[in-house]
Amino acid sequence: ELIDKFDEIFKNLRGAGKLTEKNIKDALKEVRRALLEADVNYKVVRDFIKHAETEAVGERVLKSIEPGQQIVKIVHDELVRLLGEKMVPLAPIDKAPTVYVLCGLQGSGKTTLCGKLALQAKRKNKKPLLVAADIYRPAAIKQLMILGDSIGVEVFHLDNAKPPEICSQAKKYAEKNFIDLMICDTAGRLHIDDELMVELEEIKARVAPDELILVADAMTGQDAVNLAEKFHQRLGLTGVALSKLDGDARGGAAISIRAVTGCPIKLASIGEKLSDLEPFHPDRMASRILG
Amino acid sequence: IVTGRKLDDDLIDEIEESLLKADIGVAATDRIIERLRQLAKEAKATDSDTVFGILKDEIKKILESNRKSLMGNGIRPHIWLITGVNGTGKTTTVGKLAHYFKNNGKSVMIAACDTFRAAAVEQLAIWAERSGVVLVTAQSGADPASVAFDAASSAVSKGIDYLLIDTAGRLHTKANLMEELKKIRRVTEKVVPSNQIFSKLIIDGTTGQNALSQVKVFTDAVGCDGLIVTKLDGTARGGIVVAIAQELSVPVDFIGIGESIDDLEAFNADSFVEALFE
Ligand SMILES: Nc1nc2c(ncn2[C@@H]2O[C@H](COP(=O)(O)OP(=O)(O)OP(=O)(O)O)[C@@H](O)[C@H]2O)c(=O)[nH]1
Ligand SMILES: Nc1nc2c(ncn2[C@@H]2O[C@H](COP(=O)(O)OP(=O)(O)OP(=O)(O)O)[C@@H](O)[C@H]2O)c(=O)[nH]1
Ligand SMILES: [Mg+2]
Ligand SMILES: [Mg+2]
Repeated sequence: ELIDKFDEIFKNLRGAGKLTEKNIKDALKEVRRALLEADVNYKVVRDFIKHAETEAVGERVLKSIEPGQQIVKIVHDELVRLLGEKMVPLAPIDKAPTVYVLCGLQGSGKTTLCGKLALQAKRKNKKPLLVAADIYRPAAIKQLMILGDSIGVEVFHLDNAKPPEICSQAKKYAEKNFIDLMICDTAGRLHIDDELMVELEEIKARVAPDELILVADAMTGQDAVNLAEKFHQRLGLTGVALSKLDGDARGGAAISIRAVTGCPIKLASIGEKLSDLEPFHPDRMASRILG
Repeated sequence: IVTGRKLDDDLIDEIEESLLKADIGVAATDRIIERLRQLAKEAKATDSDTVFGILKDEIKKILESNRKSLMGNGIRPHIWLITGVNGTGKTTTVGKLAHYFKNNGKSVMIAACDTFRAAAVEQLAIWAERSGVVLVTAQSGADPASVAFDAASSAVSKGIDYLLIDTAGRLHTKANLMEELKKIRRVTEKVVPSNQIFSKLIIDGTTGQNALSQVKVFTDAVGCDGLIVTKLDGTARGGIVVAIAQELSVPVDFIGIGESIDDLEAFNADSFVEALFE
């Protein structure tokens, strides 16, 4: 726990000791360590500590009886600010249809999240349509069809067609069939795979999504900035979903992703069941990252 | 890293940055830099080229210290229990391993012990077909341990060299799922001696410090004889395996470098360390 490490640094202050800038620098070294252990990006940490230092050497901390607690509060509040402070909702389901497109690296949880979003829409009495636009992964279409079937949601799929065409046809189908929300599952891909990134650009151009969501694994390490930056540069993301938050990864990738894209993290996937979905809470995430 | 400079704070900072960026982690980075200072002093090295060479050798040493031979020694079957958290690439890696071993003249069988996730068996069946190996399955929702038992018994009676057991992704924080994994191993041990069963943990190459926790918990449950690090065809360096080698002494057996059946390479510490610093 960070506050315990601070006790060690500040214990000599009780009584005669006067809080010095050196004490604060030592405390911030511990903060730096904690953030790096939490997988926050190295550069983001460096900038964060610089910024925190100017605040922490201010009067409020220097004159405080509990400087350790003050510093934790400064750091925590700054993390919350970096994470966007408030919860941000998804684009409302008010078009005919509203379109969400999910993208991200391989295995991050996209297909499962599509199912979750469809269930969430159903529970709001909206009619969802799932679109199976991953034509590469073995049994990906089957996977989405099984998920759709489990919640009574239709899955659109098309043989002998490329993903942009599948999504485009799906939208025409959705318009004709009073679908409220169309959710496109796409294949996992590397941000450095130009061909597949172009495919996503084409999907976006064909369906004009109301949400273009990057699904990122909460246990992602330093690579989070690279992937988020590239996806955002090429596609213009509208939001981010963090998956597998039911594990014990500290989730520093959240800070890195938000810092490099400025995109709101809207969703927290917290399990394998289709009901395991929550809005993303910046304050809870900040506490988790600090450990 | 600029060449021709002295071993000074700037050089150390730059080295620290590349180690952290590679997901080596703050604790392992501190230890490596400490050791680097000592070795550089002993070698009276101050220019960045020599220091950098010492650094790479030290990391190679860490990575090679736990290596064991991979190919069977004539005893059969070797059973590889493929474990790992969700989405790391287990099923795909099983397909690649089957192909790899077949290319090395071994007979291979696969067991579909993910009886839980949507289309998991269908996905594995496609890989079994691509690699040309027999797949042992059961009904959806069946107890994975009973599939493992059947597959192990069949592997023994057929004189199979390698049985690869694909398991469902599971977070190490879920006690009931870790119990299920233990049961799979326990039941397999009724068929084949424990020293013929190898637990291989599949780690996603983009994973950060959480991989240490994964290794610890999976080791506690069913042992961890080797790692396979996937998705290293991306921009992640997979440096967490250096921390794992140092702290937990688990070696890397293979790396996954793509989504096709031959995108699997036996681990090579030299090329891995070079790639860490590219
Ligand atoms: N514990 C946990 N598992 C999850 C979560 N989200 C997805 N999963 C699991 O993660 C694995 C990968 O999920 P998928 O939905 O197939 O991931 P994907 O991004 O579609 O994968 P690709 O299409 O191959 O890129 C599956 O085992 C899911 O059940 C989550 O929030 N928590
Ligand atoms: N680029 C790349 N993708 C990979 C690699 N290995 C696996 N994948 C992809 O990662 C995704 C997940 O692979 P799976 O084999 O389904 O992973 P898993 O661990 O079996 O997933 P669960 O069973 O759901 O836990 C798929 O899209 C694979 O094609 C690799 O080495 N490189
Ligand atoms: Mg998918
Ligand atoms: Mg699998």
